[in-house]
Amino acid sequence: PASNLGLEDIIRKALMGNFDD
Amino acid sequence: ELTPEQQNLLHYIMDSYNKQRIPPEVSKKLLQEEFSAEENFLILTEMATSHVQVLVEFTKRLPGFQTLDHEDQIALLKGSAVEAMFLRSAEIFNRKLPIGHADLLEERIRNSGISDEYITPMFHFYKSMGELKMTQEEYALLTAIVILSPDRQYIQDRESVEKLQEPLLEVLEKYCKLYHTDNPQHFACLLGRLTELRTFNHHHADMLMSWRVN
Repeated sequence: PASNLGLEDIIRKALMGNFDD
Repeated sequence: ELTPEQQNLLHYIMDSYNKQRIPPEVSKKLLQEEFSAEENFLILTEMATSHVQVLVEFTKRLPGFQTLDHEDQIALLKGSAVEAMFLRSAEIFNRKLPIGHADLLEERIRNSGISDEYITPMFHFYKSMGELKMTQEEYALLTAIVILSPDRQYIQDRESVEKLQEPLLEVLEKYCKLYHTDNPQHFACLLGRLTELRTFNHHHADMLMSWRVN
């Protein structure tokens, strides 16, 4: 789940636009 | 007056800013009944995560942002996310939430295990932001300015970031002069909040630590 990710991971994933992956 | 280019820039930023929405399935959890410290913690964590995702979407649309070096993009977002979230929370507490929701959110924050030494200045900040009577345009521009701060840690190409931030500062300054004729210091007041936001950013890591320990 997203809540287990750190800030940088969330940013990197959101920047790449594949957060649902 | 704003030049036609500045008006376009403002409209474009507002359009992106208004697309920011925390998914309803996340925000509706706020209204659920359970109020244990653990449940509050989980809800706030999920909201914060969602908030960051929404913030990244807004940032991607900022003019020129995607032309920056990829690692600089990440450094800008990492450096500003907490400040942008405090700004957004200030806006939410002061004008965005339906009646009653702000009280619920405040209650969850106050009963989530965060110590009063962090809570008190936080709500003081939200209140003092409310007193500035900022428009949505000002929140949007200030958020973009916060994100495009060239002096964050680990930025390689500060000059390019500065070039993106400058036109936004110019629009905000003009906008303040046009819409806050009663207070010639309004723009200076807004810039003063940026210093305050930096302080929150510095305290944020300590706050998370105390939250986890509790």
